[in-house]
Amino acid sequence: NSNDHICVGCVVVVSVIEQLAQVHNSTTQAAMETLCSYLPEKLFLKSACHLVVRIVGPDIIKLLSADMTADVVCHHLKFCEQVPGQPLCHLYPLPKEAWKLTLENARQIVKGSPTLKYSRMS
Amino acid sequence: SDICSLPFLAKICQEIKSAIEHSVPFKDVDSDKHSVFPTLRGYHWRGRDCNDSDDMVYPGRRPDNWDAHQDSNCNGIWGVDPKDGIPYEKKFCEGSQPRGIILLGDSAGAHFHFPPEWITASQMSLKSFFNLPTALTNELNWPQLSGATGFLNSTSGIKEKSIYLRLRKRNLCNHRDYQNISKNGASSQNLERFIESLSRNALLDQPAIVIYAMIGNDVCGRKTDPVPEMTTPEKFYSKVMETLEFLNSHLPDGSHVILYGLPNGTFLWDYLHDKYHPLGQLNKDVTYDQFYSFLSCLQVTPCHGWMSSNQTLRALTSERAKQLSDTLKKIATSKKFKNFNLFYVDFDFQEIVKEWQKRGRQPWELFEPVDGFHPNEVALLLLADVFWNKVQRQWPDVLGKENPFNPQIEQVFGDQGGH
Repeated sequence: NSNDHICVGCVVVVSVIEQLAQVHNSTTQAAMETLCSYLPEKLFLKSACHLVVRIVGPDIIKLLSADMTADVVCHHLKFCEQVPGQPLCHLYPLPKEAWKLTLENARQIVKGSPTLKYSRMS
Repeated sequence: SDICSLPFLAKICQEIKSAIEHSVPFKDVDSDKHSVFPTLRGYHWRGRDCNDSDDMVYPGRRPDNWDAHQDSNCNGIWGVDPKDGIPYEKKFCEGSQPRGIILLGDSAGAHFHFPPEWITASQMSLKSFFNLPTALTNELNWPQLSGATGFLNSTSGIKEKSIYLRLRKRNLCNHRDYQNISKNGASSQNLERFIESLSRNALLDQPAIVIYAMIGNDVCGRKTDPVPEMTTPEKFYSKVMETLEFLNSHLPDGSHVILYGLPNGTFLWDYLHDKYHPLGQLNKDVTYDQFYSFLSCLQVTPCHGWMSSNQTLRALTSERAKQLSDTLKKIATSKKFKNFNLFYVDFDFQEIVKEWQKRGRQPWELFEPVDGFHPNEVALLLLADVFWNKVQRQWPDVLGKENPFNPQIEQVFGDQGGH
């Protein structure tokens, strides 16, 4: 099911963004721009990256800043979804509070602050 | 969202889709199944065409009029020796019994490889993704570096070479005669969907060595309970026989077919489960056990049976793999075919583990780090070496003789046009 592959892809990419920020001691926004800058122009890879960052970047920034895991981010962004009656699929250890509460917190975090404008993106 | 819905891209998308579905080269002007383009099933997968506007010119064919006027088989040997007027192909290749290598395989045979540098933040740089376009247009496979048909120098630095390069070294008349007919997810049950992409004309072409290596997907399911979807020995027998009948009607007389057994894959869990996955190396927070669970939960795991903490399931998977290997053995010892001899070779992973440990190395270094499943380039080359030595020892005719004219070929034609 391609949705499940997209879920794996999302968790991997968000993990890489999180670790880039950690390794370079930078913001999540800078980490996403760095990742896109590494991609070749061929096959629209770089522009696709910038497009995706423009669309979901603000949410990723807010959620990672709140120490949410890549699993939470991707479930919030709906790239991962728990099928009713099926187990919750996650790569990282689950947060201490109940999963539902975690997702509700994520929704609150995203709802609050204004969407960021990326300076270098323009 | 679907870029292919744009009118001006619809046609090229259709062509690319067809090439991938049928495993034939996307760019093949003369439709002879050989291409001058590397990826999209081009010459990374099968010998490069040396004249893409003539469908009677392609790697592996018997020379046309001893290639006095043109290189009809793309092995770089053609023309007439001015000293005696004898065509070079006749002088250097006649009687040397040239032959091609054809692999019928799965993602392991195609050398599925997801570079760890793509997901390792601590090593990431501008250079990390330079090969991403090539990999994407080869379905994340690297047949040009595979153990059966690889023609590029190994990136791992070990001395072992691919089966194709060893056949070429033995007889330079075999130059460019390779075909990697493999596909991610391939098994005995779905090979029929792309075996037609095999390019061999029983009358016009040289004999071939065909390796049948469906080494996992017949027992590797994605579902929570993979056992019901495992191929039964009866179904396996039936499909393998269908494939052999197809080969008998397509291969030139004097060919050889080697059935490659399935591994006992329980070593996978043993060697990897408690090691850190590349995503978990920075913060020591993701092991292969967690990674396997994540993939299995989503039902996108390449092989639930062996990538599982359930020891019983791992044993069941290996038991079925052994039954299927025994089926291949039975076929090889009981069936005869007009155009080829039939052999069976065990997939003995432990043999290469021992060799690798003899070099002071660790078994877990033999696997693709990102998917934690496929044999990596080192493993594929070590397996090729073991395979070559076994065949050479047991059935020396299969690999052909050393061509005494190799030095002259090299002297006159250099690298024979390369790959």
